[in-house]
Amino acid sequence: MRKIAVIGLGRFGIALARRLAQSGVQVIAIDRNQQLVNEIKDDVDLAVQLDATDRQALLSQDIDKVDVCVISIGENFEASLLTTVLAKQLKVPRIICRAQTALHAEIFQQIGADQVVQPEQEAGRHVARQLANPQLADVIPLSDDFSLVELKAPKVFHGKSIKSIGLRAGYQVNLVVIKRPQALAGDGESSTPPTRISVPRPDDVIQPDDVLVLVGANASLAELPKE
Amino acid sequence: MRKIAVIGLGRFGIALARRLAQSGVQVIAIDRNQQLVNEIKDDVDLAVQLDATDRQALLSQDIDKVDVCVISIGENFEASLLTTVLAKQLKVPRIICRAQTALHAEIFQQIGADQVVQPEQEAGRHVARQLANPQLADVIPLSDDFSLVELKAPKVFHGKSIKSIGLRAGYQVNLVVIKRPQALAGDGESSTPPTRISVPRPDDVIQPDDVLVLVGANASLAELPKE
Ligand SMILES: Nc1ncnc2c1ncn2[C@@H]1O[C@H](COP(=O)(O)OP(=O)(O)OP(=O)(O)O)[C@@H](O)[C@H]1O
Ligand SMILES: Nc1ncnc2c1ncn2[C@@H]1O[C@H](COP(=O)(O)OP(=O)(O)OP(=O)(O)O)[C@@H](O)[C@H]1O
Repeated sequence: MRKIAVIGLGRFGIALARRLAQSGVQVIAIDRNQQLVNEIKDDVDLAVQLDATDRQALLSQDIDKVDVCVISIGENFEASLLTTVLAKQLKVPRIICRAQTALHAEIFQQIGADQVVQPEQEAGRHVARQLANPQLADVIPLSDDFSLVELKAPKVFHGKSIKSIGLRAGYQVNLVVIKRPQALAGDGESSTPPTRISVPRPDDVIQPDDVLVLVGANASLAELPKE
Repeated sequence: MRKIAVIGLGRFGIALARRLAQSGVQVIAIDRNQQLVNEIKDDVDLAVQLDATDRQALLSQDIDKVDVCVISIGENFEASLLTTVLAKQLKVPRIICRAQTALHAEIFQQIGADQVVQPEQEAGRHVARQLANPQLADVIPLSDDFSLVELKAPKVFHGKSIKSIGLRAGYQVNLVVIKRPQALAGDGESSTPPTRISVPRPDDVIQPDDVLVLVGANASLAELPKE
């Protein structure tokens, strides 16, 4: 079973540690703040209070034997750096660091981090993508040029069969699934009506509230009718 | 053209404002800290220093005329709340608030926010998904039961044509794209080798380093060979 150490129980570290534990990963959660350690100890395999810049303390908890070490010590950059260097010395196979800025991220990479996460910047870009394309419920980049998008079915597709629209030939995009909202439960208050997801067949007919999930090159996706 | 106000130029707000402006949205960026306003003014249509809890100041900048207002004032919860209430009073059609915790998020929703973002928690869960499924480069839930996953091509598929593997018939999953790494540039140091993405054709043959991007019901995806 995979063993992952999460060092630094800020909001990122705590959410990560809990979700990992729920997915069946063996988690050791570390922070120098006893209160945070107490908060999480029922959710993970092991929660320990220690100063992560102390090599002996890390060894005493077998940090040299984990598969992945996530270092999410936020504001204390020096502690974050020192801990990363120690994890590298202890030959942890994969080290992930949470960085405050692009410059911090660059430094973590130079001292050997395998992956750097910048939650705020990544969220800012993610929300920007959603807002810049309001008819697209979501845009997930698969690479620099390809994305997965969710598009409310444009009027010009309503009532047409998928075969007749010819998305692959005409638009060079791949229709991956159709999300069709079901009747709302009584109160109409719930923010997300239940939807039925299906893998599209050629004879399926597109209905007005369908959401089409499509994959293709960004340039091709931009050609789709918006309305 | 859509007009979006971003109030609070922390890391989330700045990344959001810049990416929106790059996508052709008209952005007004607001902060009470002049230095941050100066930092972003070349990247957006309008950058203004003001206290967002001041109703007159907001009106003077036509915040009542924007399509979306994003309130990303972080640590000052009271200011964040007051600004949200003001935006609601000014009848801004869509209000997005950045929250520090689930409890803060709940409060924003109760006072009328249309969407609440928690970057650190969302990033924690996202990284947890990646780490919990190491053979899957990424798992993106499309609904409670359907996901998009990236799977390193299992050995049993190497050298076989897509048609012969019969993913749709045999596994009920839809192969959406294939990512094929290209030769690495000289130093081998770059963390993500260039990949060529292609929409699969029936006669394409799967190669050992291919990454298959698949969509299907979670139960079907779990049936795929892992190795
Ligand atoms: N030397 C250290 N050893 C162990 N834990 C540490 C050390 N220094 C700081 N920490 C812990 O790191 C945690 C995260 O730090 P902090 O809250 O500054 O980060 P943050 O980036 O604001 O977090 P987030 O944004 O994820 O909420 C804190 O709980 C803190 O106690
Ligand atoms: N009343 C106010 N009017 C306008 N701006 C404000 C007000 N109060 C705070 N701000 C601004 O909000 C910005 C973001 O706040 P802060 O840096 O505390 O958030 P944060 O959540 O830590 O940001 P991030 O995590 O996105 O970096 C700051 O630049 C601050 O100047």
